[in-house]
Amino acid sequence: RPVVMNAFDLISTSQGLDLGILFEK
Amino acid sequence: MGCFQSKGRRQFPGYEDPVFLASQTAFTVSEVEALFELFKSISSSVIDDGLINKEEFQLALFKTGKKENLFANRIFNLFDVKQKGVIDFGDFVRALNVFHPNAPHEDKVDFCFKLYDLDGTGFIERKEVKQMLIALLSESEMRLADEVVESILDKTFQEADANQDGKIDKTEWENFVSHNPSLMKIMTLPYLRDITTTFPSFVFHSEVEDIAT
Repeated sequence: RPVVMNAFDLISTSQGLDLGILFEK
Repeated sequence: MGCFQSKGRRQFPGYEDPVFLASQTAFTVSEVEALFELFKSISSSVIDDGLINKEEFQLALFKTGKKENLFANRIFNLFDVKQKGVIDFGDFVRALNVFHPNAPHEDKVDFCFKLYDLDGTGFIERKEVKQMLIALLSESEMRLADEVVESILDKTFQEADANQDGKIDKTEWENFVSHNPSLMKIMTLPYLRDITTTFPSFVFHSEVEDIAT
């Protein structure tokens, strides 16, 4: 049986949620 | 120092005194001034009006202002607390404060809940989580069959939706993230600890006499 991931773990990998990029010059 | 600097900052609608903003947030006065350097560069990238619009925000995140992204849109709307369609400096500092390593955990949990409650009903509904999953899949060009998406949703709601009413309320969310702390990782930006070394030019533009405070 395949391991099913949690939806929020997947969603939190979105590039749009990575505000750290604002601080990378 | 003077008039020259003050006049410059009046061109920023919603500009607030760094000492006042520091008193309301986890940032020091120097850190607020360093954030102003970042704010100036983002807010002048398309229209130099001292405010960040959605295109400028997306440009800062993706290096292209044309790329619409559900999550970036949602964060923009949460930063734009007064719902003016633009982010002023006060909005920017207060919103980033939630991402400070020293900000209260409850504030982070609350912000994250609002982020995922796309339509602002006070619940994270299954249809919203599905919409976000589909947005993520299209962003990453990952392909998953609808049955797989549904099984991910089934598992997530079995775990998070304690009363099984098909939506996650605030208490259920608090409980869920306490068992899945990795979900809160996006809510802390370690960069905010080093903001003064990332933007050292704030020293030359400081209006505060004792910038060490």
